[in-house]
Amino acid sequence: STAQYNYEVYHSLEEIQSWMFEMNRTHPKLVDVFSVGKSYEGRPLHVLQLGKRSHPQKKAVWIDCGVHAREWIGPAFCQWFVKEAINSYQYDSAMRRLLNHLNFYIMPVFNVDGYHFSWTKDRFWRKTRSKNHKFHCRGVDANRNWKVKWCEEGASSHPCDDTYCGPFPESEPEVKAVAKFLRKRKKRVKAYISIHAYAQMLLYPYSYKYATIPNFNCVESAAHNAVTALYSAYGERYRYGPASTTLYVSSGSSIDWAYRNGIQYAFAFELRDTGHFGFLLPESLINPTCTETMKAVKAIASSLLNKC
Amino acid sequence: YLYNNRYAGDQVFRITPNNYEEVQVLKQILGHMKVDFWQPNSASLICHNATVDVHVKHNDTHTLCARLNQERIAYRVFISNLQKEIEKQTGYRSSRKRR
Repeated sequence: STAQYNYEVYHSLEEIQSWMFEMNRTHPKLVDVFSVGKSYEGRPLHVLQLGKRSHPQKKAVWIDCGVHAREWIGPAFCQWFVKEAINSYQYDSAMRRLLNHLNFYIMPVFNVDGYHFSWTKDRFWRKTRSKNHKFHCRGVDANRNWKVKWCEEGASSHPCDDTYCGPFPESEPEVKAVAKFLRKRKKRVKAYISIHAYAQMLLYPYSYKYATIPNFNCVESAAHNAVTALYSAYGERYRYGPASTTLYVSSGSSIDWAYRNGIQYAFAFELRDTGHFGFLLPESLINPTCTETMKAVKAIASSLLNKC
Repeated sequence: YLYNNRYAGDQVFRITPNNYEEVQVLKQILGHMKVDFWQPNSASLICHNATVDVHVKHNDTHTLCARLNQERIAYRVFISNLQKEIEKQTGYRSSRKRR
């Protein structure tokens, strides 16, 4: 049962999928589960809808984890977020306010094929598992495949590269499915959050150019509040700012796509660490990493309910 | 062993190019080796004063060490045996332990 589910270990895709249905079964008033499509290898792309059922036009926050297969702390965080949100709904007034006024769409594993492959064959697989019949290499970087400045600086057009942008924008069924879902709901989805690892950063648009977004002050303030909240947990420092200057220029990213599609708050987290374990963050660090990130995500979500 | 022990002896190097010349040399060295970029995501994104983390196969580690020493580019090995770290990260646990 979910009460005994261990959130402080990494779980396989199958375990995560059965956990999602169990959360829906045991918390029907707060959790709904649905699929937005199928992956390249035919796996369902499950999403949880978290929030008190009230009027259908509630604002929403989208959180995806596991865009890059080897970044296992992402799916661990998405599960942690759902567990914490449900457990604290009764006694934490801030969380109750969030779940009463917002829906959270949580996608614990975006890149389901890649994640499964990273558990079974290659621990350090990054991309999707699509096949390009002209090349022996598989996979597209799902964070270079979005229809925004697609395949320009910071992405590669070679199928064997880890930053391969794909044969065309939204070529990956996983990207196409999520883009379609968000496009349909863009009036309601007020924030887009994508969880990655590792670098300890909080990034916002633009990735594809050195320029300042029109609502810079509000987004910068939300980011500042988020990393301040994160720091308050264990004193871990996160850098924050536009992805192009804080990390590097890249094109076809999901946060630039979300922003261009009217989602005013689009963030990418790079979680722990800064290069001691890298992708192999030990399970003993799942709890503190997720606890601090929870504070940051709550701060971002709360900023949506306040006027900026 | 997890993953059929395929990562035994593989290492992860953290390399810090200090100037433009070292960046160019490093791009040239890594461009000719089959390494897996952890950070940044590709050789083209290497820039000075930004760390480069690369996963190097066990039979290439000595070659890379020699080249970096020869070029006097600063580096350290932050994971000396990848297979061990992988085993440590999840190891073999019964599904019961996961619940």
